[in-house]
Amino acid sequence: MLPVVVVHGGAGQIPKQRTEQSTLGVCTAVRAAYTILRGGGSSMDAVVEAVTQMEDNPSFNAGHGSVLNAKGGVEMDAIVMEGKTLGSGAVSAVRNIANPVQLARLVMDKTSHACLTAEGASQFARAMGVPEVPEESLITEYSRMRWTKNLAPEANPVECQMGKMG
Amino acid sequence: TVGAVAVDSEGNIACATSTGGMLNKMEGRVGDTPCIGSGGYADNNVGAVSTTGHGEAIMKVTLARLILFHMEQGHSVEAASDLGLAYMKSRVAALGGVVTVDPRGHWAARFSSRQMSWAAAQKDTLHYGLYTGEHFTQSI
Repeated sequence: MLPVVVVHGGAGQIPKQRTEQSTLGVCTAVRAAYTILRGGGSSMDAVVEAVTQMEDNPSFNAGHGSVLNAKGGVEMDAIVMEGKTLGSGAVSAVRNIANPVQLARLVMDKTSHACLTAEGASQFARAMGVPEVPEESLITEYSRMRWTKNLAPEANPVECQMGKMG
Repeated sequence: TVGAVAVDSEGNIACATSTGGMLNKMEGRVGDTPCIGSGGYADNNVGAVSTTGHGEAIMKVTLARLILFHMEQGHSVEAASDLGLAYMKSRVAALGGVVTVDPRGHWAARFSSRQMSWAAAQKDTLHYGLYTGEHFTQSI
């Protein structure tokens, strides 16, 4: 039964015109992770690779393609955790990096903390040599369209993102 | 939100989750993803979970750790995932989805929303789906 890897691309509203990209994205990510596992790689390497691929894929709400905050900016969160020693690392409200999951792993591997947030996470990224990217490179036309649509006073962003209670 | 759980050939388990958060969220708003036990959890003795959905609700029920508690009580990965999602829906009226795995390689992709894109790879077979009830397979 081992090795095994399972990935998700996010629960909620996926418009019809984006379902194919979304399915293709999770299949591509899981293949890459499974190749690592079949090559004797660790489960941590596999999950970080899978999530990195989906952060780089503009079809998903993570990394490139993240939804925008109220001011039209991108703030991202990520976590990794390994089951042998219960080690974990996370970043929150981090900006201007392409792969928050890789920074979360550095928090786990290089610090004694569980989570670094906002400017602290950015300073740590710089110290680790993680390249800074312009916020614009993380924003897609689709995420900007949804942001604009949800600025209306009567908008319901949670329902727009998650869908109605089924 | 995107996430992954895995068990390698040595039986070590891991999870990872990453997100841009909620549409039009307040600046500084942090959801469930970076919180241990909510956005993800991994323990070689029990299993691993990566979650997605309404972050404030996931944190209220600490969804990832809740599902692993159900597995510690003997529930299967699928039943434990459904119990956790059902509790979140009944207790705080919120939707979400999870991918779950146990140390023996049993896995589940479950969600209470209408859609969640997911994929799994095991024994050189690719499994995937998006709408409720879908489960397609093909050789990897």
